[in-house]
Amino acid sequence: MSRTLAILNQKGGVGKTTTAVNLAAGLALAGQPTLLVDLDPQGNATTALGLTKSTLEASIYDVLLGECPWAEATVATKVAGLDLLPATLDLANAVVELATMEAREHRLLRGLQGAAERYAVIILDTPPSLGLLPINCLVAADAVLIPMQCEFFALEGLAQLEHTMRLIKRGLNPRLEVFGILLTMMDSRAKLCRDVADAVRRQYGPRVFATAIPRTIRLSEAPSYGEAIYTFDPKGKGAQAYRALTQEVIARC
Amino acid sequence: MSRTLAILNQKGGVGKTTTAVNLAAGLALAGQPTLLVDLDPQGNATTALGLTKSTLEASIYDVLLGECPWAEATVATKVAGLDLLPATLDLANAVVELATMEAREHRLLRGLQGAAERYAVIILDTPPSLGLLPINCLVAADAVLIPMQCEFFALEGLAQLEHTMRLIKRGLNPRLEVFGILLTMMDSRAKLCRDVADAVRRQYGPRVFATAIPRTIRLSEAPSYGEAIYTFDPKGKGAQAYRALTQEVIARC
Ligand SMILES: Nc1ncnc2c1ncn2[C@@H]1O[C@H](COP(=O)(O)OP(=O)(O)OP(=O)(O)O)[C@@H](O)[C@H]1O
Ligand SMILES: Nc1ncnc2c1ncn2[C@@H]1O[C@H](COP(=O)(O)OP(=O)(O)OP(=O)(O)O)[C@@H](O)[C@H]1O
Ligand SMILES: [Mg+2]
Ligand SMILES: [Mg+2]
Repeated sequence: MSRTLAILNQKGGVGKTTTAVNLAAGLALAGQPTLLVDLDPQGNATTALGLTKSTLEASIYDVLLGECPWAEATVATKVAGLDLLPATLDLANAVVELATMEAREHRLLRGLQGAAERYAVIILDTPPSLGLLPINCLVAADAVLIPMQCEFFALEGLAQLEHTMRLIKRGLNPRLEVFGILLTMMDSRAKLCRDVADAVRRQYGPRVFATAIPRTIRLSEAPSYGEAIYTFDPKGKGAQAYRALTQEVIARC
Repeated sequence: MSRTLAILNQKGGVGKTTTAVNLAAGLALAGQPTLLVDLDPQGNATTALGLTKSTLEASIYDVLLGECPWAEATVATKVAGLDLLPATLDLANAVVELATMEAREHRLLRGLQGAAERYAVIILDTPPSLGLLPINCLVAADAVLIPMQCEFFALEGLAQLEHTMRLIKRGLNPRLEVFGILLTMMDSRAKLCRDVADAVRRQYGPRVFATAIPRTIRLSEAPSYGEAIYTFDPKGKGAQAYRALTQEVIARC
């Protein structure tokens, strides 16, 4: 049974791309054929996997506009079992163009038709907003994995995100669920971080993954080498944490 | 001579709100009457200054739709000389509503008419995107202050931001300039951080502020007390850095 997971939080810089890349790679290395779709106009997931945007012939932009099937825009990555549907800079134009199209919230769902037959898991990396591109992800996804930094602004943002998800579930995608909440960049020396983590676990209970991702310099360095953490720093705390997360995700699928 | 500065970077979590709040407070404490405008639907600047969104009678949303003059939605803050034009959650709806209005890129410029007579500096805090709200900020601003984390994704994002600014300068706002690039959350122990900082200073020269903001836990805690850093941790490294930045900004105005 294939699952499509959106990695989503409108708060910026919480580790969406870092989680999308390292979870997708972890799933592929665990034997689950995985497709990572980059829906962020910044194209960070595409860069983090070592691809050069200017050499790409097609991208998610063409798929959303219906001009190219997903299979033609999809490329292999250095990680066996992990394919990527990349983003290029013209994706920034898609938001304005999509707004005028019919079924504008369903463009991604339509564009990915058939992909669920080839992949066990499809991971969607999203930009930091609740605009048309993230909405397309909420319509196409079965569930949402919410990365969250243990910072003061995080709890307020979570309430806003849940509100938007309820609207989408009621109108556009009745199967949409919260897959899990992931605590990222954990610095257990900081009291604020511990307090926020406790508050989240109290409020959201088992929906919060047991695995929390620590703040490690290696995780922030890996993208500059175009590698997932498992080859860049295989024995480090970052790789251990994302391997443990991968197992929790497989267990919940 | 009044200046309107947009604090802008489409990359998420780089310290836009932390800089907007602490620079605006720093300017007010240095005797420059300052207005901080919160244009992020998350409303983090509004919360960080201790305001409760549900008690606000009017907000930037009403000003953008032309239903309320800016002076009526503006509130005083705990910092003498600093006023705030707050954001509430309904700002998330503004993007869709603005898209259908005439002069949709000029709504903020029109909405703030007259504010430059009352304030020496107007600071605009923006959401992490290059959509209609940030575009409104680029049209209303004289210049852009770009906070940047020393991370791998940062340099790629900067090129994209400069491209968008060139388009706006050519079409909608000929006076738009780069006011300065601010290095934030600097962790000088990390080699990647030092390498990116060197690359930015080489490429952008004097446009990069001499002051770099260090990563300090106190800066991430201050918003949970609704205070700027100068009262929360007056002798710490965060307050020192933002005081030094405030002086550099006054010198460039
Ligand atoms: N666990 C971690 N430890 C250290 N650094 C991290 C960690 N996770 C992410 N980072 C770094 O923090 C920054 C933000 O992470 P990332 O880009 O993944 O967040 P994002 O939510 O995708 O951002 P955006 O909102 O812009 O899409 C990046 O520089 C990344 O390398
Ligand atoms: N110099 C610093 N040292 C430590 N933490 C910081 C620093 N600057 C910002 N932070 C923290 O990092 C997180 C991101 O900062 P902030 O919210 O200001 O970024 P932003 O660019 O406004 O994010 P968004 O893109 O979501 O609007 C916050 O939790 C903030 O408290
Ligand atoms: Mg990202
Ligand atoms: Mg912000």
